Amino acid sequence: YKARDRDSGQFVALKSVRVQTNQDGLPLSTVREVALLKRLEQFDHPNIVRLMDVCATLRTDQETKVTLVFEHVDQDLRTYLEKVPAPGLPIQQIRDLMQQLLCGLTFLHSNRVLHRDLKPENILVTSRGQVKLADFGLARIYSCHMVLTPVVVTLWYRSPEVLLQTTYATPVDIWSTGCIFAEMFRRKPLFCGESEVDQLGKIFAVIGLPSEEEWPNDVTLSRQNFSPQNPQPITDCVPEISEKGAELLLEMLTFDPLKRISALNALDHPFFTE
Amino acid sequence: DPNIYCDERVLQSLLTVEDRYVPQGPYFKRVQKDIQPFMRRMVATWMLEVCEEEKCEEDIFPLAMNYLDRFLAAVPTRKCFLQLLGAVCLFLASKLKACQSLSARKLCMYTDNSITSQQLLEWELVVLSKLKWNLAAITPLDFIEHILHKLPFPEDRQTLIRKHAQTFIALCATDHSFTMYPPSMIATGCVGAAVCGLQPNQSNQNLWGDNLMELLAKITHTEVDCLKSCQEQIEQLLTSSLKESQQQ
Amino acid sequence: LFGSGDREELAREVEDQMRDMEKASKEKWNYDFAKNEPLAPGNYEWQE
Repeated sequence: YKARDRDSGQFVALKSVRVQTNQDGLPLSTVREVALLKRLEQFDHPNIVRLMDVCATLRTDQETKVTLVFEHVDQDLRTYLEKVPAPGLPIQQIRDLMQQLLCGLTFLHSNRVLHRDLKPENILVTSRGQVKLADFGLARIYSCHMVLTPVVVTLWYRSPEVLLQTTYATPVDIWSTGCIFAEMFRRKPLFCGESEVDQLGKIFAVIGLPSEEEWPNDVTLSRQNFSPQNPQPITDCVPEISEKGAELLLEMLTFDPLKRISALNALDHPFFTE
Repeated sequence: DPNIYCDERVLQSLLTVEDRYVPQGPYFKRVQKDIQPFMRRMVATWMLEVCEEEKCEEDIFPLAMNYLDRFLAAVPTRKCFLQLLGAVCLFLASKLKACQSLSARKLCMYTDNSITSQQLLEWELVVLSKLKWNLAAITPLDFIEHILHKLPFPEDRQTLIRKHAQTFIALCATDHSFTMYPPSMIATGCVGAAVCGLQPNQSNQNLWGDNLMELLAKITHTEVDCLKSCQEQIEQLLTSSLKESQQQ
Repeated sequence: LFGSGDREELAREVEDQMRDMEKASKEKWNYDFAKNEPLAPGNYEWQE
């Protein structure tokens, strides 16, 4: 259901989680998503979806139900891009969407929150073109000594360090954002792998096979698994992108996470003042 | 991740948010008529033992104690339910912070099966709702890296200071007199106690005593006097708990 | 650790706590979260 508030005119929407009580209580993703959104809500950031309330209902003998009341947003970026007529989004609109996306991400990272599942379906766009990051079920509060789930982010938006199952942190969200940035121009995903290895192969076909020195040590997949390839001009994959846009995109799609641009620095990139 | 530990905004954001998760007030004799400080200490010690036995991540115990104190500050509770409450707080803290969360069955086992899984799961919703689902609380551990990052110690010494500070933080969580302190102050006091507890080596003679205090106080915007008394309290707690363990 | 609690009392306690919170949610949103259906007209106009 969704509802309109008679006073403010604002729309809210319900997201219900049903849990079989014979398990270990509420799912991790529900506990984390709500805890994170409650942590962030006091800042009321314009680019983060707002959680309005959480309503738990008394257990019946075999299930519990928790209902999350969110602010309602009409559509996500996937449907938004599908509706765009040829030749695609004007670059000024892409610039505006990316600025808002990075603003939301800078805010998350400055609160040590990794989203870990950025993709067009989890980026909401209101009828007035306001971007809101949503779906924090996979999100995590970063602390430097933490064991991390190795498999996060939907395959096509997954960064090389996650695909290689080595350590990861905020740069995983920047990689996903780079893939989404390219998709705003192409109106179709950039790297559509069918498996982890295939996804890596598609990535290296574009950014080139990293050097031996850059290859992380503690990974099972060795560099020899991939044929040597040079980077190809990013404009071959994203012909509509501007010069500064191509620069920014390559900084987001940098193999080494420590060399990848941060959300904060990306906001200062000349692409946004081009 | 340098985007997190080198960014001043992250520390400022922690300092902004931390007050929101401090219990609303001291609860013994006010909200709690049946529960006394020694009971809280016994349950806290039991919870710490469970975390050590299960090799939980460092921040799970202080986080669970934050939930317990916030719940007790809001809801009058019978002493016979105190261990159940402790188990639920561990259950929730491990869901938020652990890669593999503690199972309901295992937690019941650690109470010698004096509680059932069903009771644990029912109370999970009650505690969540009473805490208004605000589980992402700030603990003193959240400040340690930010503080160490600003202290001019070599890596090996930092590792030692970090380890001692983590131990002191867990110790403070077992003592109710620290319940109302902001986590940043406890963290700063624990780092100060850890640095002072280690013999000064030549490289940082100057970083001692008052100038250490000044520097630490500046990092987390704490009053130097408050920091001093907090650190002294930590050192007294450390001394008394060492004595206790020697007697045992 | 401090005596064995009365199980019925514990169950009642849970029921009371949960009922109060459920009632508060119903009133706030004029929506029955247990049955998943809107309640009589209130501050929110619900639509499926």
